[in-house]
Amino acid sequence: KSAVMYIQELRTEPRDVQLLSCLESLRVSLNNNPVSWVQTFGDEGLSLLLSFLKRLQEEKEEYPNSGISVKCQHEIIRCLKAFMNNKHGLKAMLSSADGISLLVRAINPRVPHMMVDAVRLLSAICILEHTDNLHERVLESITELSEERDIERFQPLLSGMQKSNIALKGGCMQLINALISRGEELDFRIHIRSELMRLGLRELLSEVRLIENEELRVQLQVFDEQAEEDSEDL
Amino acid sequence: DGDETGIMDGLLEALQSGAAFRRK
Repeated sequence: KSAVMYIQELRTEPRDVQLLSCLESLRVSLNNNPVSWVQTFGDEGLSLLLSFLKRLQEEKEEYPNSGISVKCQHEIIRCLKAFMNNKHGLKAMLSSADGISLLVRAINPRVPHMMVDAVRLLSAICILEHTDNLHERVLESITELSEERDIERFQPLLSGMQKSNIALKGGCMQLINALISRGEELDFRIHIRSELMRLGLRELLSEVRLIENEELRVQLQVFDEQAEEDSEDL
Repeated sequence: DGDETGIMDGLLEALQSGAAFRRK
């Protein structure tokens, strides 16, 4: 299918199984076509994906088809990952009004496999060399959402680390490391770390340290080294 | 280089390997 055909199909507002199959096929096309194809899909395709994601996220969980709704949400996140694999897609996503905040809303510990992709993409956005401080935009979205839900802003990340899913533990550590490492001010970095410790990160880390996994080992090492360097600076 | 692909893959790899966090 051409990029325009996907846009036309999405405009018909497919739902459930129809939407899922369209998204699955779109993800393959976004991954396997040249950048020019992704550019044709472009801003309009992105805004359709984001509006679907928003609507699905807002559907109440008791909605009868919430299982397939979650599958569709995860598939949209996979499409966004493929869409952002080039400069044009990344630029379009970063200039969209709610792209980052919708990714933050996908940090849902009740759907661990989707949350892994969400925290990894947000970590990548944090570390991207960019004119404005992307990690601050990500942190602002995390803070705004927590205020809406009246919860501690890092609670979803710590809940994710408590899940048995090792990739999720690693992904949460990545986002924590990315948010802290891109903070230019020493006291900002120390503040975030103490806020995480207050929520129980220290205890969680002592459990994570016991797990034999290379990806986790790397993230723990990064966290420890940065904390050590910062305490020396202090 | 406008049409290079793999930018997100590269970022994710740098995160996973820890390279993204080595102080410049």
